[in-house]
Amino acid sequence: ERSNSNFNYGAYHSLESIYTAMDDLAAEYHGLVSKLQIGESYEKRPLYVLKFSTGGPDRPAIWLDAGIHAREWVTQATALWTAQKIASEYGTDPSITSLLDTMDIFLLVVTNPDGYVYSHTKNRMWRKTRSKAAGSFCVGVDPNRNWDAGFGGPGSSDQRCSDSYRGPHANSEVEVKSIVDFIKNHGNIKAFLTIHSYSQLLMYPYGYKCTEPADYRELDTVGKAAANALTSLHGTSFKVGTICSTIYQASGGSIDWSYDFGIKYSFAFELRDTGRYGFLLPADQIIPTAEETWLGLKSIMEHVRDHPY
Amino acid sequence: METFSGDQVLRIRASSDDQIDKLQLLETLEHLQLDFWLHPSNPALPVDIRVPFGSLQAVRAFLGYHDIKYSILIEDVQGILNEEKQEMISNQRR
Repeated sequence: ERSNSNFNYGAYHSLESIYTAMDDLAAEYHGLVSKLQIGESYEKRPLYVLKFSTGGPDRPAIWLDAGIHAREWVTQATALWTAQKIASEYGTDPSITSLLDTMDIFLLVVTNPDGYVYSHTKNRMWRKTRSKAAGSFCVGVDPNRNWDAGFGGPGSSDQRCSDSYRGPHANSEVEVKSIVDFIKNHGNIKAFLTIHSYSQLLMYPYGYKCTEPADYRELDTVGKAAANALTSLHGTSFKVGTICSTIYQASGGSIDWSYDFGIKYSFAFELRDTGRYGFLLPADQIIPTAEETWLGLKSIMEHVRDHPY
Repeated sequence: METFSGDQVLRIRASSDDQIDKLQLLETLEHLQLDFWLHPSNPALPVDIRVPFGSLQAVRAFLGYHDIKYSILIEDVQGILNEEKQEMISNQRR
């Protein structure tokens, strides 16, 4: 018999432990949660998505992913807590219930499993994938510079050893291509939310260019409402804006691709902290981080539900 | 496992576009093996860099020479990493 009730969400876990917890969630909430494999990583680890659905064909859906940059451990931990939150509160929380009665949610808890394992075993500060290229000593590509959105432009590097190396071509990383293929095949994704950590930002397109997207006003309003909701719990302050205006120009990023693909509600979260711990955020901050992030996520998801397009 | 003993994280506050240009130059110096957590973009935003112990003197000298202000966010990355490892061991035991 499997149960998720003993899992410690307030601790950092190995990939194996996270995957087991995902199995347990799917078993415990079997009518609501299922685990899908959308591909495998460069080193042949499965890429698992949790699907939350109350049934019905061709339903609109929300995409969530976490931890594309391996070392941002609080994001993978936040995603797993979020999965448990969604599953356990369907049927009791009116907002989650109404959301899942209308739409599906897909949640990729560990977007870059090779990098995650590498950050656990070899280099805690690892950020990239683990793909190898002939003739180069340096390994890996920054998977958030590898999307087909201004690929090769400013804010990404063509140097293989750089931490922001963009890769040889767009979608060269199987971890990225698997998501792109899944979203294209699904065809009815209405929101694309990606969770990163460090520096407390909530961003919308664009990053590959410093111009405002067509839906700027709405995205800014939705983003600010989400940030306010997030801040209301512990007072954590978030800055909201386009990637280019809030942080810097960065090409080949995921939400630029998703927005240009037609997914209007494309947002990227950068969770705690402001520098005191960097990517080594103490485990006792996982649950507060997840709790506040949930309020922001929920605010955006409610807007998506109430504003079909 | 790669260690980070003596590595520090510096928060740099550039005061002009010229200083941002200098920091962007610093970013290109691959031999220093700097890990930019926040890249230089405009003077309104801080720049955070994890500096390996072996590059600390060179980076501080560079910042001092160009009169760029900075503070130390993390004194010793390995120290925090050790605490994290300890935390994980005790959680696993629990």
